[in-house]
Amino acid sequence: RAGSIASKIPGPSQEHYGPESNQCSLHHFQVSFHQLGWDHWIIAPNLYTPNYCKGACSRVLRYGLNSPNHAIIQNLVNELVDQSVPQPACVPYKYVPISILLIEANGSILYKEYEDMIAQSCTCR
Amino acid sequence: MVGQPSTAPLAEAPTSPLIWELLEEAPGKQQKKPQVLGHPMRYMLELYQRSADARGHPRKNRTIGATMVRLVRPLVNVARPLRGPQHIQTLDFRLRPNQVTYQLVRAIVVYRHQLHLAGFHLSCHVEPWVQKSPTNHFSSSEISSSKPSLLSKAWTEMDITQHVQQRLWNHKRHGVLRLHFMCQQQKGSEGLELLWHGTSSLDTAFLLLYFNDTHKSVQKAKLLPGGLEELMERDSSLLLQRAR
Repeated sequence: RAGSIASKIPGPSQEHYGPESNQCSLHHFQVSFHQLGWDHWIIAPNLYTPNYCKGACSRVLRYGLNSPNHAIIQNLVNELVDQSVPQPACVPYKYVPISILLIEANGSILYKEYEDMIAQSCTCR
Repeated sequence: MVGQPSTAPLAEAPTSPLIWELLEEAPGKQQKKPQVLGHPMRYMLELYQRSADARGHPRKNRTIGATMVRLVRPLVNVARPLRGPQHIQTLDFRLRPNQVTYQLVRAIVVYRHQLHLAGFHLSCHVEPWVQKSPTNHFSSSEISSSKPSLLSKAWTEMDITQHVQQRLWNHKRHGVLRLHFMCQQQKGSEGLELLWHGTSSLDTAFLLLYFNDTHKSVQKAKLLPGGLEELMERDSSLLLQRAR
């Protein structure tokens, strides 16, 4: 049964399995700090693009999703052993930082680099 | 809590490190945005523009040398005239307790070395304040360099990293760095006393503290080279064998 699933795994040269628009992928999304309620103390940047990951993690995880081995196993478990074990989810894989300039309550001005603030790519895990 | 924003989502994840930092640093939403104008704001805006692009991405070629820079403004002190042509303004910089996760890498005092007040030209410099010390001067080991500031020719930056680290940095409570901002008129002394009335709020100096984060998250390990994904590149039959 694993072999029947494995035979459907597309290689890097093959086309993606399923309609691409539904598959796990990175979505561009921009917010202002005003929308987050933080504009009274954040000076820069004006806009922030955290992005998000959304889409189906199909039973056959396509090449290039950077899914760990565990996700592949969990898919097999869900498919072949126990459906109460959930399928992997579409979540960020890599992040990049942003620099923020803000005013502290005592009037000090702070420049700070915050790690992992923007999703750069997605994975199923 | 003082400084806690009223935005509800922040309260839902109190254990998130980012949320705790933001709760500590953000002024309360009901407060007005603290007004910081003048040279300190201009300096930090220029620092930000040199270090990050318009979208906030840190520039790859940035030379800031730190992941966090705090500009500390002095507490307001009134200048007191001395005999002769010198005036001293006492500047107290309140320092937050040392956070273990941040290492101080540099401390710079930026001050006006040239001041023009009501037509008078003043030369100024900064000295440390040490209680009951006969000679209040930075020793040669405590300062490493002075150089013109990027703000303007009238401003100078002086590196006092060693001075701050030796005297103040390992404290667990709020500490105060006290400096003397000393000015003297270049020609004559008439009228100097009148000049300093109301100059307590004059934008004369500020402190820059550069930190590196010592508690960065460990870089995630790469996927095992012999993982299933690599095998899929070669032959699905190999995958079948592994599944068995």
